Amino acid sequence: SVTKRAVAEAAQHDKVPRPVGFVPPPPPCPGRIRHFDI
Amino acid sequence: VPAAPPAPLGCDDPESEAAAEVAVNYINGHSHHGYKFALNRIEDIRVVPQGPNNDLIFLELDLLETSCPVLSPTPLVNCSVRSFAEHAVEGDCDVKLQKLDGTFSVLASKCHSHADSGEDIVKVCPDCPLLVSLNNTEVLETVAAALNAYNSKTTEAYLRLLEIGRAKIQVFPAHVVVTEFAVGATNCSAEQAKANVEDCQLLPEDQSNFGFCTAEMVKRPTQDLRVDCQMYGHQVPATVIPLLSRVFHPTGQDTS
Repeated sequence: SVTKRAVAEAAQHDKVPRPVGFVPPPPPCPGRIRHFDI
Repeated sequence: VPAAPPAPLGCDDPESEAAAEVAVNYINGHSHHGYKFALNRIEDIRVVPQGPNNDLIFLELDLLETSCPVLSPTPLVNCSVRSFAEHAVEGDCDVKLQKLDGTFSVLASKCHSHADSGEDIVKVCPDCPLLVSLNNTEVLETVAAALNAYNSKTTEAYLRLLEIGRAKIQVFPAHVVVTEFAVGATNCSAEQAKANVEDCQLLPEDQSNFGFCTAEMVKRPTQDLRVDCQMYGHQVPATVIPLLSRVFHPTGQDTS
């Protein structure tokens, strides 16, 4: 029988194990600030 | 298996920066008033392939005003960006470019510029004078007095006002009006102008000579007026610049 797993549990199981020290890449935009932000 | 679509361009990718540089040069080259702008941040970039080696690129750019008037021949790389304390002016631009066989060209651009919020500056720098509207009475009086003073002393051509670019009024500890304005040389000497200033017209485009003046009028505790003008000499204009003298507001301006 198909049982609906709690989202948290499912998310826990589905989460792809990440290598230790994994740093997600910076978002592609917006880019870096060259002078200052106003 | 069809090739995977290329990863979306990041805002700091070399290709994005190259497109932004073309866009900023185009905006400054086609701006008719005020100052040159420098790139502060690439807010967003979107690429829409049109075919082999043919892409449309949509850029959202965050620019900052520099101290170089658009008429100045100074290369943008040598123009300093107005600091936060100087009351910076920001430009938000949407630019549409085409990249064809590796070459960028601007198809359209629309910009809106606005001065930074005065409240934010006062919080950080309570004594920093703020930008005022360019048709402020004291500003107009200062520009007129400064230009008269300069023309009364010059041995060169009589200068006419093109536009007021920026103005600030400090009220403490002294009452000081500081303005910057663009000028154009006329077909009169200062002497001739004394006789009949109505005859003094801006030089035709093939002889035009523009310049830029800064003036400081101290009103209290003592009266003092300082004016300094730098003429650029004749340049072949990249684009025809309307020579109407205009007063426009630093608070916001749209250009397309």
